[in-house]
Amino acid sequence: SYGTLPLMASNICKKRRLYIDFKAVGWQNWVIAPHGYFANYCHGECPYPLTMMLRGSNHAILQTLAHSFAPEDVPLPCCVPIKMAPISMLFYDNNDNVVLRHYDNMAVDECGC
Amino acid sequence: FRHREDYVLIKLGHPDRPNPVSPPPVPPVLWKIYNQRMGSKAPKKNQDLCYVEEFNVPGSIIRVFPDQGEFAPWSPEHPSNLCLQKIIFFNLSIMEKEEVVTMGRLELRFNQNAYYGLTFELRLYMTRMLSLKEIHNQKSSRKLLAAQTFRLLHKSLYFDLTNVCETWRNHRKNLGLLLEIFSRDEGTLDECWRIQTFLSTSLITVTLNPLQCKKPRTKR
Repeated sequence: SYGTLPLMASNICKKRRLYIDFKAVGWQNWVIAPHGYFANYCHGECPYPLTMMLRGSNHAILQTLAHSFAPEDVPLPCCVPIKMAPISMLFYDNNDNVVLRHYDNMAVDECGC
Repeated sequence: FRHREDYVLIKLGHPDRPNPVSPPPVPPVLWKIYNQRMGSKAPKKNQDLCYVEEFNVPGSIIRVFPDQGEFAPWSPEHPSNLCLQKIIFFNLSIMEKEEVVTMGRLELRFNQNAYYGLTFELRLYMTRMLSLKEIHNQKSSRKLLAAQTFRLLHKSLYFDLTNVCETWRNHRKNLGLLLEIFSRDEGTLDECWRIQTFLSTSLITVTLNPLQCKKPRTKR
């Protein structure tokens, strides 16, 4: 559905807020903390030319160039996480033990093309 | 949704959605470590969550196990100054096979210090499975881990069980511990039998999942 987005500043590739509420997915009786957290996600256009703000990789810059020559064959680059953050979760496991565990790459900090 | 949830839970290291039956209170030390990492005052950058500063060991999973053992019934064969004899058992089967134990610590906590000033003697044994040969050589099925005197003051006693926990990863070898507490002061025996009422035991372990915690690349 990327192709259908009209090009406006709000559609440019950037981080979008997404709050995961553990109660909403029925995890509240085994997850002690946090009650939820900002996982966020990346969404939006990576148009030619890629400005500095879009934090494009070198390859992404080449791909936008190729897209401008052959839009039918080469799609625009994707909007993806380029920096992620871990979270720690405090929960009960199936044996009623109390566990504090660190999980990597659970939240998006920054997006780029 | 359940199908997708199972996928997420497996990625988070849960074979299925945990369903605690009688969840115990969260130990203060876990709250402390959690708030250091996730609290409002926690530093947002460059936290090494594969290292537990509180215990100064590498690790990404900290667990507190409740004791599933029981007190041994009184027997006339017991020494006259025995206050209590308790089987201590922790079920470590929840640990994933990739995990490496980097710390195991037993905590004995006496919730009352009604015996202020009295001295007790404690012996902690690991119960071992003996091979036929060892039985034949009359090897003891108990290995002494710690023997000490202590005074009942308002604090906990800690014992390093890191190596014992690594042995227990092999579930067939996990036969638990035996705790014996003796009174050392004459004339207090009938009193000290009540020590059982306010003794609580728990095990805290720190493990490292090498699949999750990659060694930091050496700087060029």
